[in-house]
Amino acid sequence: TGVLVIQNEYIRATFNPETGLLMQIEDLEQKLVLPVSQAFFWYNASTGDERSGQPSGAYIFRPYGLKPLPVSRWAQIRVLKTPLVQEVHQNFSAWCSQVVRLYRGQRHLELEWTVGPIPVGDKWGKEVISRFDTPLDTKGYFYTDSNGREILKRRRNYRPTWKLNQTEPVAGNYYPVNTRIYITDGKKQLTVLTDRSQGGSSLQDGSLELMVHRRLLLDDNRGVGEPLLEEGSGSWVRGHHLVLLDAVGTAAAGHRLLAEKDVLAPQMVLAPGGGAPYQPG
Amino acid sequence: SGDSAPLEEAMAVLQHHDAVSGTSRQLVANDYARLLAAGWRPGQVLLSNALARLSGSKEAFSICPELNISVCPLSQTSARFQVAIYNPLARKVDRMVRLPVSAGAFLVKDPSGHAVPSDVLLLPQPEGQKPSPELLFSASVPALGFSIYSVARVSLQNPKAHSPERIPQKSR
Repeated sequence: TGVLVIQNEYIRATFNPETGLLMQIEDLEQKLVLPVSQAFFWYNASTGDERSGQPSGAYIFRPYGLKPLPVSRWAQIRVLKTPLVQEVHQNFSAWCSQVVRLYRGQRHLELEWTVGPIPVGDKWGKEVISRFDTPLDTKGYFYTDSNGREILKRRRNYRPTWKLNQTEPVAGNYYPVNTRIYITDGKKQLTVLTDRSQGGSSLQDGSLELMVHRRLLLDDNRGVGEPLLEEGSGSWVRGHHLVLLDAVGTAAAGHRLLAEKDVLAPQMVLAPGGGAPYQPG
Repeated sequence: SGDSAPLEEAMAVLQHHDAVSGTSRQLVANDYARLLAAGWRPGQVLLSNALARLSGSKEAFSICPELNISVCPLSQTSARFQVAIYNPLARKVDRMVRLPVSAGAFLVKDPSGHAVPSDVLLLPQPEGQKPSPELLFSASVPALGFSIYSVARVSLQNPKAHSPERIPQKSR
């Protein structure tokens, strides 16, 4: 049919077979459709410039330019469909891949990303993001949580208690994301739940991004005294983002319950079986 | 005997913003890792003791902290094992369980002995390596409680495993 689809009772995710990238999410119950393009990009870490000598480092996020570079404009894909799960395996580069997963009965899309070791042979520090682009008219607003408790309304290039002179158009709009970030146009809401604290922002209307990994070559002179640069080939990380598309009125119930399930996920312990009966003594 | 105090103390130290945000020096990060590992060992014993008491059977319990990279020695080498799943939420949870296993077909039974649907997935590996099989099944766990599922390899003439299919794309 020219498109690639994974689907369960509640969600349909459509991929562009040419690029291998996610291009649409549908909530089949509520009949919501949202074009979503998701891909990985990286910011070139600043080493200091004429405006400021501040390099990007462990404490300071300061990209060299406004626009991140794509890790790849397309992904090699493989598809797996079984009665219990449907997955699209996307390979963006030797150091960046992702599995987009839909289990039976699940009301969200799971994006399990694996990033690293980030190559720095070109002498550029890199700060890698996962970015979701949608046509939602978000009017400069987005929402992030504070320690999984209060959701705070964020406005681009604005602070509620003083007149902001924005000198860092990217980093100055980044906020901590402890469990979730979302954007809405007042009707539909796209929520992304994280499995760890990350930096996140919405630098364009309808866009949402989360920083998943970084590797830097310079110290930021804020007290650490060494660059954020692991020994050897560098570290690689695997995590997941849970993506929910919902109507604004019902979105909170969905992301609150799902975040609880993710943060307090069931713990598994294995045993060979056939052990002796337990005696209190 | 088990002890949760070392892990509790390690977690208290790791509340420092350097540990939370990853801004520590490498040698400090290494020390955080050392503290966590030292706390993990007696904590695991405590957990095993509690599970033995609750389940009524002493077992060589094994936790697989590297499940996110599909590494779990017990499930990968055993033809028969049990999976105890603890749910810390105050409501019932249904969860897909994914475990790396050895090749073959498996029968998964729920706590009441009924077979539950399961799949074996063959995940792609770097070139030159064999695909690694993963067992997938749906588990249901009561509020603030646990369920024990049993897994056994069964002999089938043609065990069915699902592999991801490469989608042909225009060369770039």
